[in-house]
Order: sequence, then structure tokens, then C-alpha cells
Amino acid sequence: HGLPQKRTFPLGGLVENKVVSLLLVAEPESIFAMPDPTVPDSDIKALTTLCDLADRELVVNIGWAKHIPGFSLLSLADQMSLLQSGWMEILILRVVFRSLALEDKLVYAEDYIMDEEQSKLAGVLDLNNTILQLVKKYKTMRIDKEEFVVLKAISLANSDSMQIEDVEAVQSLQDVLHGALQDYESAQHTEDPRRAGKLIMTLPLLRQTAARAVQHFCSIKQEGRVPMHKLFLELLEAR
Amino acid sequence: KEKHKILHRLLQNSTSPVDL
Repeated sequence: HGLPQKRTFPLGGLVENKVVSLLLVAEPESIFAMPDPTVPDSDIKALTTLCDLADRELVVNIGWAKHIPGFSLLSLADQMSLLQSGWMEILILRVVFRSLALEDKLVYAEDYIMDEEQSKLAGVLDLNNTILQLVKKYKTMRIDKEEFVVLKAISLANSDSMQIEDVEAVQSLQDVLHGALQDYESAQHTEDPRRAGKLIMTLPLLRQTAARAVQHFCSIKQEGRVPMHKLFLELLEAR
Repeated sequence: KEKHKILHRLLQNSTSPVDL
């Protein structure tokens, strides 16, 4: 019929796009927050739960980063630099994606969903409202899992660390991921030729939100009332 | 770099949680 065969097959672009497939496979399972049922609800309990969850998420996400095609080819120092500047964006994007199905609630974990009241109690209402603004953007765009996994990898590769040794190698990682997003969009979202750009344009709000989150948890750290695990502390101190 | 011992160790470790 003169129709381009590959493009009309719904999964055509997906099968062709190796990077997207690898990222989908690498995507870690969600972990549980497991708030201590014997401790009464309080701001300290909520923050302790969030910090503990973040620490465990970080371990999983460092493992995930190693599965981003090309990431392990960077020097160890550059891998560290990217993670030290991009870790909070990755954690937030995961919360955002988990929260897409809900209204005004953030799914920090399947067993730890924060609504406005809980956010107030934990003293993170402003922060959670900014994260909800991101949720709203991606809801409006109807972001899919493929786009989410590529965008998350892009946010790490594009974390603008000042310490990068091999700038060209990081640039080529960015190019591979950006190319994967563009290929995916031109195969799967032919109705909107600007969709890849629209997704990239959500990253400034993500950067801003992550900076705010790091700042918030740094001041909590300074108050010293909330126990924090070593990896989380290490990365909070890396800014 | 000394300050980032855990990150360093996790990146060097060949088995990531995703593999397990």
C-alpha cells in the first residue's frame, strides 16, 4: 500500500532502538520504605523513613547507572562526578514516574505515599509541591516508560559536573542517549515532531527541584535530629 | 576522592544490584 512497513508496526521503533531496550531491562524494581510501625508518626519519623529510602534507592541506582550503555566506559572518576551531581535528579524522576497515576500524591514507595497532610507533617510541603509540578507536566504529556528511562539516563549524563576529566567522552554518552530519544520519538510519536525537545525542556525544572531537595536535606543534616546512612550523607556532602 | 569511599566502592564492584 506504499506505507512504510517498519513505522506502522507499533513496536517497530522499540525493537530497533537498542539503547531504549537496554534501559528498559536495566530499570530497577521499586523498593519498599517500610516505616517502623512501632514509632508514632512525626516529622522525624517521616524524614528518617525518607532518608533511609533514599540511601537504599541510591545503592540500586548506582547499579542501574552501570547498565546505561556507555556509562561504564567512562573513567571511574567521571562516573563518580556524574553521580555526585545527578543523583537527586534520578531519585526524584523515579518518584515522579511512580506518581503519574495518582492525583496530588507522591509515591516515594508503594508503601509510602505522601499526600498534602503528610508532606506538611514532614516539613516537605514546598518540596513535594515542586515535585508535583513535574508530575503534572509529564501527566499532560502522557510520558511513557520508554521516554522515562531515556530521560533519566540523559539527566545523569547531562548533570553538568564541574569535575569532568574527559568532556568528549561524556558528550558522546549524551549524544547516544539524545539520539536514542529522538529515534524513539520519530518512530513512536510521529504526531508530535517536537516531543523529544519538549521532554528535554522539562529538565530545568527537574534540576531546580533536585537542588532544592539537596539543600533541604543538607539543612536537616545540620540540625542533626534525623539519622542518615553513609552513602546518602556522602552524596549530600558532594555538592 | 577519599571522601567518597562508598560511591567509589559501589562503582568498582562488578556485581550491581540489577544483576542479582
